[in-house]
Amino acid sequence: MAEIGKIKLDTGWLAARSTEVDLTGVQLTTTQPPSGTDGPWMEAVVPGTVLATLLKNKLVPDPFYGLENESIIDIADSGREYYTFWFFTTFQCKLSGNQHVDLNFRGVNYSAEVYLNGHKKDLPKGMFRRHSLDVTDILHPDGENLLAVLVHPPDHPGRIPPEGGQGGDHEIGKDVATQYVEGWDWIIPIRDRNTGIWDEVSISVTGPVKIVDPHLVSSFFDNYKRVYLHTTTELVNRSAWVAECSLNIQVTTELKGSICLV
Amino acid sequence: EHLQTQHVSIPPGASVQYTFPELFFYKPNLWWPNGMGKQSLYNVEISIDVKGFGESDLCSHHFGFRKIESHVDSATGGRLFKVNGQPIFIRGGNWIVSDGLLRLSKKRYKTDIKFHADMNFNMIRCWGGGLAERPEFYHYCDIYGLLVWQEFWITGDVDGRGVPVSNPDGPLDHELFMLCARDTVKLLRNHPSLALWVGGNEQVPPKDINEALKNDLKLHPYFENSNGSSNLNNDIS
Repeated sequence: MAEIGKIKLDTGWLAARSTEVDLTGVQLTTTQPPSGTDGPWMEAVVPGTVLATLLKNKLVPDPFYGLENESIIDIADSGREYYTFWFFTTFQCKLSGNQHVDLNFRGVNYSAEVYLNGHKKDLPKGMFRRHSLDVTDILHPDGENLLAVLVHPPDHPGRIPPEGGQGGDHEIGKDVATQYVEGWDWIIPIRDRNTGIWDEVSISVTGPVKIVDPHLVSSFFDNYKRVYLHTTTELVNRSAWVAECSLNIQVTTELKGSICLV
Repeated sequence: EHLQTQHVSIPPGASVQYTFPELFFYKPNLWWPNGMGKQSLYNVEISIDVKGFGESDLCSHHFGFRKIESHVDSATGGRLFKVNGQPIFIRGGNWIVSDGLLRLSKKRYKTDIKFHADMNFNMIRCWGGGLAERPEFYHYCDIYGLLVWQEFWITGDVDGRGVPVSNPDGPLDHELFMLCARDTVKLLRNHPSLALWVGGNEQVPPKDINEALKNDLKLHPYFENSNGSSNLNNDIS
């Protein structure tokens, strides 16, 4: 039985440029997974951007030193596919009856296709949105799961005019993504426009009912003597029967050391 | 008295919103910005047990009791802030991104944010051309008492200015912008350091986006009361 809670997937990732991989996502996550850092595959930085991975593997110079950034090809010249990358990893997760598991991406720039054990799911566009995929039914019963993610850059990466300027040609503003990446008075243009799995990836195991996005609000009366904590949460019952639940809230304050006052 | 259990019955396949009866606290330790008092934090843990299964899910979140108010002062045109009823002189810094390759480590956030507190700052403004900062950023702002002014992804340079005017109507997909904004608010709204959501940098977002943001972020009527309201309430639901 897997433990209830969140497990981060932040180690053991591999990456490869999409144009150098002839396999499909289904093949990568079934019959022909990459076996290590040979061929086009390299150690990946996740969470992180494509450039962070290329820098980690010394395939580009560090853009923050001298004029090194000038020797890194800009996406406007290379085309979007040059910075469209595969990211691959494996993870263990052995469920017992009536447990469910979500695969969560807290930030992907800009859109992606997810393949898990041969099944495909899309992550729609948008840099600042979370994605949570219920993958309970496509996990391998023996526990070893193969995950591949094909990450696409922003739709409008723009082109940096010769004179530079704030936000380059402003094309990036057509997308819902960070705008500094075309360059600003304080920073050079970021060649991959921050494409990548830029924030946390995790799997979360729950029972039949999961807690989603609790909202905590306090209200104050009598000059802060009388205070209320209002808590609202979304609850999702993923089972096929009525779930009779006990919902608990506990508020503790950390005193010195590990003594808790309830 | 800070432990409460409620019985909830959820139909198969359903998603429900549940609100606990409010929890009463007598003179709780308040959360104060850097330089005004202690950043008292409570740990709120929510768990759910399902009959016939056992514990099904749990989550916990640091929470600080504080009330933040702000308004634009008609005399000076500047925005005045109050925390827990006390006016505060804002000493703040600009924040863009911690690293251009988004290597956003907790260690780096802790160092950068503690540095701001050591400089005697009490606010960090997250510029609209950068990121909606991450929970780890806000976690350390909660701990070190840095209020956060968080802008959405609109800037005067890229949206609606220049010759010719670029992106006069902002991003192409306004629904996508609002979906991202709503999800970002849900990700960050429980942090006591979050003081103000701002439409963008040097620019008002396109009218429909601005109206939607104002509507979604206004204080829920339930919390309006004569004794001053709740903490900044972003009731999206």
